[in-house]
Amino acid sequence: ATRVITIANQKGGVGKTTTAVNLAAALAKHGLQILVIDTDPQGNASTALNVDHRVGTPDVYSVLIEDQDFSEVIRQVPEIENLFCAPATIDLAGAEIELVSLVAREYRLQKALAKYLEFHKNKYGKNLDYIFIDCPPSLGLLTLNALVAAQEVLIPIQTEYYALEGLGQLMNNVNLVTKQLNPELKVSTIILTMFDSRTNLSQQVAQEVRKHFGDIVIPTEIPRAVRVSEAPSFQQTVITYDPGSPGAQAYVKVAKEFALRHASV
Amino acid sequence: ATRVITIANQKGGVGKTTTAVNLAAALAKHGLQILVIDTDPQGNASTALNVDHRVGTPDVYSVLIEDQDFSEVIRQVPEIENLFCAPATIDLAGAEIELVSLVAREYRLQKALAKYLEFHKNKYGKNLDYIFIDCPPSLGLLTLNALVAAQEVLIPIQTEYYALEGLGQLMNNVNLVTKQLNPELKVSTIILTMFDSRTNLSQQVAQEVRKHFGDIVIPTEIPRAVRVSEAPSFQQTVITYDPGSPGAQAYVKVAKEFALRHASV
Ligand SMILES: Nc1ncnc2c1ncn2[C@@H]1O[C@H](COP(=O)(O)OP(=O)(O)OP(=O)(O)O)[C@@H](O)[C@H]1O
Ligand SMILES: Nc1ncnc2c1ncn2[C@@H]1O[C@H](COP(=O)(O)OP(=O)(O)OP(=O)(O)O)[C@@H](O)[C@H]1O
Ligand SMILES: [Mg+2]
Ligand SMILES: [Mg+2]
Repeated sequence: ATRVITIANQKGGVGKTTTAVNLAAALAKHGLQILVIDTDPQGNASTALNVDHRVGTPDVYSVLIEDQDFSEVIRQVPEIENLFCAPATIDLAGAEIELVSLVAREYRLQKALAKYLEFHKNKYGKNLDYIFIDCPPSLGLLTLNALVAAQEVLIPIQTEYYALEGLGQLMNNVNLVTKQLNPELKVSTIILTMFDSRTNLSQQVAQEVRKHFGDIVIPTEIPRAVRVSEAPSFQQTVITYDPGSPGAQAYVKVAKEFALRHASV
Repeated sequence: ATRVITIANQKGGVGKTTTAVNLAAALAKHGLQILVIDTDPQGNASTALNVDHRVGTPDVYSVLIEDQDFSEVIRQVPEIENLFCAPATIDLAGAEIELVSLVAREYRLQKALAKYLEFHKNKYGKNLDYIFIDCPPSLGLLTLNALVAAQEVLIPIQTEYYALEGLGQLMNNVNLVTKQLNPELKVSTIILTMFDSRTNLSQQVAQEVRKHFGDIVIPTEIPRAVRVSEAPSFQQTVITYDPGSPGAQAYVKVAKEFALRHASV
């Protein structure tokens, strides 16, 4: 069965997009069929995956608000064979407010996705193995749609002090969704990002998170590494931009640990 | 007259809060009367300024949605005499959706602020010199309220590739507000944050921003410096936590350059 994972954290700049595109690329390189859905109006994931998201491109907004099929929106990612992406354009910026008054507003992504899974199997002869949904830094109706569509939540946590502050709110929101909208949903994974082993702050925050969340925290941290942040300027993930670099190797390792967890989930 | 500045950028984690609290602290230390308004439900600015923002504390939500006066919400910041803060609590998370159906929904902050200025002058015998409004990483009704209440927008730009992507959207939104809601509003200042002089990426992004935006970019960059990110874990700004550190000195310098610009505005 296809594993649908929402990557969420309302704290900004913690590595949601970077984690979505690099986990996806690492798993696709291993031969798995992967889809990334970009629900952030800034379209950073679409940029890193080199998928057109200029104004007017059919995108996640067309699916959520105009009832277009995902099959008309999803693109193959150049250079990475098994990787697909549903892009986000600037139109999505209006979606939060436009969704407020639509019928079944929390279920629109889930319904559209269920329809696409069938289409993908018929077209490519294989099921999608993983779907990663990249969220904007807020807990509005776009993130809500992603939480309803997924079975798992993956939370990237930057090893910085402010990163700890919003976690309670995020967990509460996930629990609300599980109780009222999507009983399958659970926080399955936490990944520590931009870890700088030279600073006490990074060590302290990492320790705090492991103490508090236990086994769901992936053992390998993602180091702060400039090649990771350079890659999107070349419309690439760090996996293809500099596969031997510390950042790429850490994402490959975390992708393996993440995939193995599924075996026992 | 009081200078009201909104610190906005829908890209997450670019240093909005860090810039708001450190500029405010630096200017307050020079004897100016400063107010920070925290409109981010995570309340990071309230944390850095050591102002209580537990559930139930009167906050910006009470002002925007329950018509409470700012005079019952604003607190003096401990340790920094001339600095005040209107805190944000978790209640603010519901404000974006609740504001959608309220009358004069874009003007609620502006109206409440106008009333408070009078109160502050009567109580403390001095006008507020600067008001900084810290925004969440989105362009919803909270940021919209902040843009309507202000005369200036200060945009922190992290020297990273993704930071360039959302700028067009931000500028468009500011122009819309200027045309339709607040004719005085203009982007007065850009500050480059988390600058790492050792990386090409930082240099390139800084160069690109200066080329594109010219004089409104403050000459001094804020360096990436761990003491800056440690300070909030001690409920402090870096200005009081480690005044001699490179991060604190950079914010003091930028605060001076920022204040001097006003003389000619
Ligand atoms: N391991 C890393 N090392 C160095 N830089 C990183 C790393 N991970 C992410 N970055 C950089 O940090 C910034 C924030 O990361 P990213 O944009 O992925 O976070 P986000 O949570 O998706 O942000 P937003 O909240 O705006 O959606 C980006 O400029 C990115 O390139
Ligand atoms: N100059 C700096 N050097 C080192 N770390 C910094 C610096 N400025 C900010 N930080 C750290 O980077 C992170 C992001 O900064 P901050 O929270 O101020 O950004 P923001 O734009 O307010 O984020 P959000 O979009 O979530 O509101 C924080 O953990 C902060 O402590
Ligand atoms: Mg992102
Ligand atoms: Mg902030």
